[in-house]
Amino acid sequence: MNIFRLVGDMSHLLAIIILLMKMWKSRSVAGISGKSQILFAIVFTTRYLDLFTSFVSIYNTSMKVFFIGTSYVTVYFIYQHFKPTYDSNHDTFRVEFLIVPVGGLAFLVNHEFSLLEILWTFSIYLESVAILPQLFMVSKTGEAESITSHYLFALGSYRALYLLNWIYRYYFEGFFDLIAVVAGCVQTILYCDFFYLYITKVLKGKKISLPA
Amino acid sequence: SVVCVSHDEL
Repeated sequence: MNIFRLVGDMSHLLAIIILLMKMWKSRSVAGISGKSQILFAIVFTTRYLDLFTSFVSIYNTSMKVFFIGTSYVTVYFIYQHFKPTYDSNHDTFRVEFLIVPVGGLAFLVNHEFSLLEILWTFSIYLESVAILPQLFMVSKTGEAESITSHYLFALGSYRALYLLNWIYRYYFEGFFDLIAVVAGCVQTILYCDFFYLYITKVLKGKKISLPA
Repeated sequence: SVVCVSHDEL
């Protein structure tokens, strides 16, 4: 465990807590893409099936359980508990255009042709694009609340920090996972435009609003 | 040598 990975994990944890707090305190899921959150629930479920087959550490297990659990709570909030506030008219990204190609790619390009490994690969690929429905929603409505921006910034930072972690692990541990690195780069690149808006607007006290 | 894969990350 190096500092980049630890801070990355904390950033990921923070993002999830920010999102849950935003929904709970405001009693609303306005501006949040239910489709992205369903994709994250699929990502965690397919990646952490190894909870049943291998044990890494108490830290690793408890984070996995937390991520899976909170992803389902988030989906429940959006589609049940706070459903009247869910803005489905603006959440129109076609997720089958992500799931089908990503599923095909995981089947073709993986480390080992076994069920758990293919599902792990699928989750890595899917995570890299899972935020697209949310970014699509922000661009469609042309705005994002500050709290949603903080959530997106923390969530995007997590994978960017993992890139530093992989550089560190390559040099100091001889560890290299091409699939995770390529997907991590794609994931981080998708956030670049948002990072720019966050730094130039949100940090100066303005909310993100895009020209129509 | 380079260790390719071990899913010890989150």
